[in-house]
Amino acid sequence: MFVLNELKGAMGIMQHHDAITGTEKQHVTHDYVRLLDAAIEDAITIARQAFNKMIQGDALKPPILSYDRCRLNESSCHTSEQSQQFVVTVYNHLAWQVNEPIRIPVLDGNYAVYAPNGDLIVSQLVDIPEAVKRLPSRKSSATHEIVFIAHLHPLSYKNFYVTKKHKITKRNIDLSENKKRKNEFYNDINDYWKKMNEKSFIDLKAIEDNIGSFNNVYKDDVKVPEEPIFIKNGGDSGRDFKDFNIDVMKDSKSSYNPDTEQLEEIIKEARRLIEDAKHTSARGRAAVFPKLND
Amino acid sequence: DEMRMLADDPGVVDHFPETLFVQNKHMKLEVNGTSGQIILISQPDGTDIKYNIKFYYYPACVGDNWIAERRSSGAYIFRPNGTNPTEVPTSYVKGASGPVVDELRSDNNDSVANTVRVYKDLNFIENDWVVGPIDISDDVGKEFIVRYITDIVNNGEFYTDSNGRQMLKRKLFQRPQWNVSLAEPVSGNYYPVVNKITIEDDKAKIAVLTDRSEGGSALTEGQVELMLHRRLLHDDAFGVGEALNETEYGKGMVVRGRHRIFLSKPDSKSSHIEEKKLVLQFDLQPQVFISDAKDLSLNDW
Repeated sequence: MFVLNELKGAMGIMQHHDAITGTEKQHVTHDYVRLLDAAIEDAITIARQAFNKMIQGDALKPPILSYDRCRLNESSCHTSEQSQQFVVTVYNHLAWQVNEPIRIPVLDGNYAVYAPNGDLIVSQLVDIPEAVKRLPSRKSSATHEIVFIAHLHPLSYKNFYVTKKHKITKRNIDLSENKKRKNEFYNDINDYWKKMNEKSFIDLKAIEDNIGSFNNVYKDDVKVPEEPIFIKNGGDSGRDFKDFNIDVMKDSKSSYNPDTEQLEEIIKEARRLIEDAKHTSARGRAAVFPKLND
Repeated sequence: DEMRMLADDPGVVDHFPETLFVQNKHMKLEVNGTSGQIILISQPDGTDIKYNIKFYYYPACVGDNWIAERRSSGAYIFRPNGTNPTEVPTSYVKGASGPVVDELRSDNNDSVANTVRVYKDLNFIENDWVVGPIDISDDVGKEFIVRYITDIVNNGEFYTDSNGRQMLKRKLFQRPQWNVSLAEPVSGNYYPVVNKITIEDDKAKIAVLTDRSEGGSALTEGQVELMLHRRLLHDDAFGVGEALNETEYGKGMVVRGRHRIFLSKPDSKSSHIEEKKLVLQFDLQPQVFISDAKDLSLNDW
């Protein structure tokens, strides 16, 4: 309570008309900032204790997580910048459900965001505007922000697990047109990656299933050919082959358009490559992953 | 980066139309590729609203404060030296684009940068603005504003949330209880905006939601303006005794903030409720805490 009283006291001082309108002298401004910042920092202790109780569920165990307050107003957060995996806890204090974009400052890389039920959710890495990086007071190495939409229930909190991934190949996805179809496509990829992560290596069935799901997405859209076009252009360098690519092209004019027979040949070849990969080293297996290009 | 690389490649430059778009299911923003200006918002019902975002500054008035006509602009008093603000050139290029958010960015490498965001499935436009450090090398104090320019015919009327209490109708150069004659045509029509300022006509309504208290007005037909940042070099003799000239590390202070722009039909009750909820959602944003999970695997979590 005494910690909370400190914040109450600071908030009381901030009711002064000079604090509200900014008509205080500059050294008073600095003092107001000092008072408020210290009070907020101390009050975080209460949130920290509460969250730790909720998460560990056992008062005898030491806290698993230590919550930090980040200066998100300048896209700066020491924890998320330095950590390979971190938990984002979002508390909604409104009495209705909200969908709120959450932006977490990080270094450049590939990240996966998991919802509380363990599902991989759609996220996006966005570079921080140069004007923010130029802020004179900013001391941060973050170059990007992970952005995702948190669907929060009334008066509730949610945890999101964010982990840095070392490899990801879902690049080159042009989302500048036909957003709905593209987002469905993106969700499919995310589902596919999630499935992939659960396996030690890829089997062709997964790829074929995946092709089927793309097929359905594309069939719903009259603007693309009814038969999607798949090309395989990955290299095969014996047992240590590096890539197996599936390109889903939306424009038949722009690329190789195999007929059914050729497609079967490609699948056959892919099956052989993957069977080959099953018997190769862990490093070799790790190198087997598809590039899914729209 | 890839889009920029493609744009630099003369072989594929024809893939980029002259007009840029950012869109979601609620709206589509159109940007003129040549001028870099946002020009239009299209809505799902087929209606268009002309729209632009421009930044300006009012040069501050300087005087000896002996009489009202010679009052300096200062911490208490907003007193621009003239009624036409100076435009700060901005031009938008396409920023990030992905499954969560599409962005347009503008940065004049000087005092104003703005990022316009349209999130997937969210029915507002977000402006993330950065203003400062305000240049005072010409010994002129400046007060920066942003204007949201639309073709809404508001007849000089606009609504502000009256210090967070209730939405009150404001009309230029008028007061509801008495006949007024304003000596200050700009600041005399400024009102406090704690969370929301709106204009509307029969067809459309635009609400600008703020993340902090700002001063605002609608001085020109169809345009909402909000003050973002001030740097002044003289005291206005109302008591503070010093100029409003804040610095950080020897430079003028830089301010970052956000506005959310919500478009609706003026007679839509559901939109009205949605707008009110959005105001509170923006003002009382979810609290975000981040903790290192180096000892907590995904499975354990």
